[in-house]
Amino acid sequence: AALRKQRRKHQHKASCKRHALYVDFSDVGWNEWIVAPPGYHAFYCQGECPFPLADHLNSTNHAIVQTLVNSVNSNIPRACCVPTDLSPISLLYLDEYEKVILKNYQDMVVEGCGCR
Amino acid sequence: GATGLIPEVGRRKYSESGKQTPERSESFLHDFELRLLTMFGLRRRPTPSKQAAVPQYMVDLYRMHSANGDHSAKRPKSMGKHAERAASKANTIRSFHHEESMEALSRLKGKTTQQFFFNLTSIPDDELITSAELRVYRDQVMGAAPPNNSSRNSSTTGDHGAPAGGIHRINIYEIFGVPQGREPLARLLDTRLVQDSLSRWESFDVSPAVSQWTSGKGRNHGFMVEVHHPEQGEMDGEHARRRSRHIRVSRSLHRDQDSWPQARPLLVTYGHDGRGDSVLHTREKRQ
Repeated sequence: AALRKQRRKHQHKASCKRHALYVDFSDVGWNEWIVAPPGYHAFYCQGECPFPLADHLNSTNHAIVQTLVNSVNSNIPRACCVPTDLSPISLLYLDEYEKVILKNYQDMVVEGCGCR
Repeated sequence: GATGLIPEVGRRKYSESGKQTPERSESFLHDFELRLLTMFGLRRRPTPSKQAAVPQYMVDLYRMHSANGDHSAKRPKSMGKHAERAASKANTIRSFHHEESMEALSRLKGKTTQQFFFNLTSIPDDELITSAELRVYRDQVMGAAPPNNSSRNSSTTGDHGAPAGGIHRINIYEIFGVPQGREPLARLLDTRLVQDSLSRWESFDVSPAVSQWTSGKGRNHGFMVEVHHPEQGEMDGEHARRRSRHIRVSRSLHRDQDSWPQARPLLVTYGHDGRGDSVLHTREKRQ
């Protein structure tokens, strides 16, 4: 039981999920031209997608039964751990003409990850 | 490194990772950099000088309405209603200072006229400007400390003993053309009678002109700001001259050179490039 628990814990740790990542603009020298914010929590997705059927195989009950009967085509690529929900951030910065701009940038923060 | 967005350290680390040949990794880094620049809507890496001024108004807008701002700042009193509506639909807000070398200031008895030209060529073609406001600072106390967007109570008596407050009419015109030696051809865009005695920013709606200029339907000849001091007839020359300095339409009318970058006229445009949400995030929208 202990071994099974250990294995499940390890598997849980490696499965696809969102990980913390803070992008500090001064680390990459962008604080010279980005006035605000000083950085932001971007997050990223990483981990295994161990599902017997990848989400993108349309895992309806019917599909599962049909697949059992016809078995899975091993040539289909495994699912990847990718962002499934993203949100924007706004940046206040000076452009190359020293004009001040407040702009909204789409899809900059990972809100959720999934296997696709 | 000055030209690229990828820091030298990261660049070197990637090239030395041995994942690809040096040539290929260089071309990959170059493509990635172009991708970053395009994402930010930049043509090259910005390298602003230390003198580059960030208007307080833009900082307030960022604090108040950006997706990640703390929404703690109140709406600046001086923010025009039309600007707030526009900001809720825009995903890009730009600010511009006028070209001082191209301004033309004239001060007649009872009237100050200033011509501004704002260089808007940095606005990308794919950005549709939906609204614009011209902000002019009116300082009731001479030589005061740098203004911010919260209005100050002018507890002094105004101009060195003049009664507090004063009545000005401010007209904003779009200039169509400047015939040799004659008055510019202009049409009225916005007008306002200002009569309280607070130091504050005045916001004027100049959307029709700016959206025509940026959509290529009209040529940008700039604005003309006309300040009438109707009460001046009874005043003596020196008193009248000092009263006409309240509206900060030119550096020459602003004594404190340190605060000029924050007191000079500001053109703010609100636009959208079709990519994603508006800048203005209300609390409900976030939830």
